[in-house]
Amino acid sequence: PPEGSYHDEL
Amino acid sequence: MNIFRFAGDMTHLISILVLLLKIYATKSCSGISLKTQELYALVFLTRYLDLFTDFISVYNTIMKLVFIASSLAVVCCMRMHRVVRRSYDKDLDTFRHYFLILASFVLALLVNEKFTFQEIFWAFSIYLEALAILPQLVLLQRSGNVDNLTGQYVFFLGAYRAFYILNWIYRYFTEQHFSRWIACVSGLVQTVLYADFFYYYFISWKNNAKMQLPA
Repeated sequence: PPEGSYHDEL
Repeated sequence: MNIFRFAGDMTHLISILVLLLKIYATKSCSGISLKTQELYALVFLTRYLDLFTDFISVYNTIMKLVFIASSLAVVCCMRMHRVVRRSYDKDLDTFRHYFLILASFVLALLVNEKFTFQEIFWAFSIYLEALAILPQLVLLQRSGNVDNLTGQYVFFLGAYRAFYILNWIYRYFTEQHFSRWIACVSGLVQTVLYADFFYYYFISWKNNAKMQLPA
């Protein structure tokens, strides 16, 4: 999924 | 990616490096709560279930691997290493952290983004991370004095989530559909739990004195 998708954070 | 989140990730990485330095350089884990380390290993293992299924970026994948590997390495080292394990404050590190695991899991079953395996474990890892520092803070309270590296470790670990709060505020204002209230609320609780530690850390830094936590 692209950046800004749901769980794109650590 | 924004500067707040990058600063948060780097601060988190620094806290892990300081912890590894403390254990490696002093060959001692005194003042470190094994229970908090075990909880963090569980946080990373349950949060990054999508490590091999969802590729977001090289940076994202590498950082996930670093967090999982370092947390497991610290737990193994504190349990197995014949020199390090002797310095573990076993009789001070008595927080019943299984309750934290149970409470976080029950809450994750009740409050999650979607009732799916991955989302429930993601919410579980978010709630557990907010509480994972408690055994460490209780151990420092009991042991009274905080050695420099341990103090810096806890300080950076607390500071990283504060940067993430700035990141969520930034993303709220710059991305129209950004809504991550589970992580935001939990991140706020997590940062507030460090409040008194930050206060005593600041006092000790201002007076250039050794950090003392009131018994």
